[in-house]
Amino acid sequence: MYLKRLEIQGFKTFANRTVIEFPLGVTAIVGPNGSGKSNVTDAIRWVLGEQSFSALRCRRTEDLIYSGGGKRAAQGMAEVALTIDNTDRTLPLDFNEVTIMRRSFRSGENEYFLNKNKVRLRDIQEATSPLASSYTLINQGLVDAALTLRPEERRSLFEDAA
Amino acid sequence: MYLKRLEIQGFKTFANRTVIEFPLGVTAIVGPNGSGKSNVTDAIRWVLGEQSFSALRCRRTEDLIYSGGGKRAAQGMAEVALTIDNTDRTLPLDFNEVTIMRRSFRSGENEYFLNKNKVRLRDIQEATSPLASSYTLINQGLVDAALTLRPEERRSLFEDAA
Amino acid sequence: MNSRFAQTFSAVAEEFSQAFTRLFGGGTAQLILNDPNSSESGIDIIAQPPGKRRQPLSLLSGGERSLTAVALLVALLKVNPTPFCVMDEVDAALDEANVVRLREQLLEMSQHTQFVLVTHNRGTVEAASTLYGVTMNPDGASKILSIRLDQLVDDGGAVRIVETVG
Amino acid sequence: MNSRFAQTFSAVAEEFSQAFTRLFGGGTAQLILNDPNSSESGIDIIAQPPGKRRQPLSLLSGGERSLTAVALLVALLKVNPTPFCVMDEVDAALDEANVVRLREQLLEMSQHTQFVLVTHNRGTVEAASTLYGVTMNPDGASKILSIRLDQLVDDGGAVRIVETVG
Ligand SMILES: Nc1ncnc2c1ncn2[C@@H]1O[C@H](COP(=O)(O)OP(=O)(O)OP(=O)(O)O)[C@@H](O)[C@H]1O
Ligand SMILES: Nc1ncnc2c1ncn2[C@@H]1O[C@H](COP(=O)(O)OP(=O)(O)OP(=O)(O)O)[C@@H](O)[C@H]1O
Ligand SMILES: [Mg+2]
Ligand SMILES: [Mg+2]
Repeated sequence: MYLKRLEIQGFKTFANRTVIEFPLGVTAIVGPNGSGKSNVTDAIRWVLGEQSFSALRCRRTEDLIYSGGGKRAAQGMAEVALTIDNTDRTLPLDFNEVTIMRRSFRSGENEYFLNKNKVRLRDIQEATSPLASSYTLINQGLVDAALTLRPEERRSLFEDAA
Repeated sequence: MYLKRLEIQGFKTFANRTVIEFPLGVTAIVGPNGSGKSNVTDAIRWVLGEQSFSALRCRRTEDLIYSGGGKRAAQGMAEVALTIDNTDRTLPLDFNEVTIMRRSFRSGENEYFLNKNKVRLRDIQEATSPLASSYTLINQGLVDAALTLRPEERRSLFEDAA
Repeated sequence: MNSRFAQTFSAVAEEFSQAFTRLFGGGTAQLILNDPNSSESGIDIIAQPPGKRRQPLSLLSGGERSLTAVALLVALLKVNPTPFCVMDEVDAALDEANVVRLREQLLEMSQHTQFVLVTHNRGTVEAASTLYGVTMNPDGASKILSIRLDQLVDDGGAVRIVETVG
Repeated sequence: MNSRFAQTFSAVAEEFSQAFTRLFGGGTAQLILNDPNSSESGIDIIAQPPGKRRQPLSLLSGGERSLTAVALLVALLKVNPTPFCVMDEVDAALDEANVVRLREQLLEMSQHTQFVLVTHNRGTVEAASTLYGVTMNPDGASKILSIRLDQLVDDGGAVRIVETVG
């Protein structure tokens, strides 16, 4: 299984529709402070079903939608789609290619799609359960989180791996 | 008032007696990971009377004394001396030059000296009270501490400045 | 004692010791199960960088902490690979020698794991086969461009994206 | 309401707004006293980097958080200078443009305040009139050397100390 492409529109600083292709191997993302690099990480985390606002550095759904800036108006919806090659069936879905999409509106409402079919959050969570490890996405500033955990808390990292 | 010189022996990684001269202006300290740069910051904090082990990244007095390494034996004492120009009498002591010295032994015992006179910890704290602000020493990883504080906690930074 | 957990633990512990020594260019480290008979047992980390005695974890430097945590991450990824891993500035505290060793470790694992690395560090960027530059326009909107390695200038510590001529 | 505190607060708030705009090369920020009538009132920070709308502090990037905190530090130092200030890697999250502005701010204040900066960043080092290199020998013992700017190589993101010939 591997990531193919991420499409972002209206999520945080991505006022412009943005497409990021992920070849195999190592992809690096660089740029000035505040340009949107960690927002890309947040977009991946969010589309995979993250429900904790603090893991996304915000407090409510509205914070995730482009709030406007300069001369540009705020938008009404955030949308992120992650397209995954699933030929090896790592994800429990019978498709060679899986596109997970999530939308949020200022009302706080969320919508979820698997290959264009509208589904519930739990369908997304079930579909992505092979990816649900605590070490797939390492947020900025949290690399040494494993060291600050109490020994009992560390155990859960291993339970993910087991 | 300004710092003149720091002398370190037996404190953390300073197995060798080390003297650092501080000219006016900006001094930069560079070097590889784990070489001892933050240990210099700890030495300054400690000689000024820091009593919190966590602010020094350790749990007990013994952790502050060179524990040995490679072929070299552990030492029995940590000693740091900070020499300060006090011509402007910022420190409430009637000397143009003040040397604050602190020693710790593996027993946990501490000794304090002002210009070679043995004194108590509270004499050091009184002598250095003009320096006791929460923004004189900014530890690694804590630059944005002021932002993570709750608004009520932030107030104490201003009370230091008032 | 959950024997699947026990198996996983000992595999991760083995990989961790090896990854630590590779990343630090020396030294030793271990993972210790506090109470092997308890299924609630915590896991302790003992880390001893090259030339140093065993000391409490809190005495480690910022860069040593980062690298020790990365060694644990590498161990978990080797025992139970995830198809991809996104790392946001895990190299922020590392000196140049450690950045080089981290880069080699990630390259070696990139055969089986797709890495997305957010970084300001030119040394880390050299591991990448694909490079994206993110910039901010005056409306607070992000713009992403595919860039080449020669468009990055290491100029005073962090990379800067420049236009290249021709 | 403690009037000395009120005076200090408004002086710091004024300096903070100015320092923020200097360090970010634009944008605005304010310190807000939640309840001016209460002597327990908390202090809120509103930070708006250039081109962005006012947003919760938590949405700021790592570098933006560092720089905002430094702006507050600068404000406190200007209102109530301490004779010296030791900063350990406050520049770790900053990009090159922000490192340059930080360096200029510190240089300007170094007339009245003695700064000791621990850093891996070559851009920050350029503010220094005195430079010490710390290295570790095989016994885990630190060694400090006075070094010259030309002995530092910026090689893949963090500085490295080299011997120079002659
Ligand atoms: N909903 C939103 N609308 C507009 N801007 C937003 C929104 N959410 C976050 N931002 C902006 O995104 C910026 C942070 O972006 P991000 O964290 O991706 O930066 P970064 O490139 O990782 O920078 P650094 O190198 O400092 O870590 C902040 O300036 C914040 O104001
Ligand atoms: N009492 C002690 N005896 C021997 N070594 C010690 C002692 N206390 C701390 N150390 C060692 O000091 C090292 C950390 O030093 P320090 O924090 O100064 O590094 P640093 O130069 O700031 O590195 P970084 O760039 O990663 O922040 C650790 O390796 C630790 O083992
Ligand atoms: Mg970031
Ligand atoms: Mg350090």
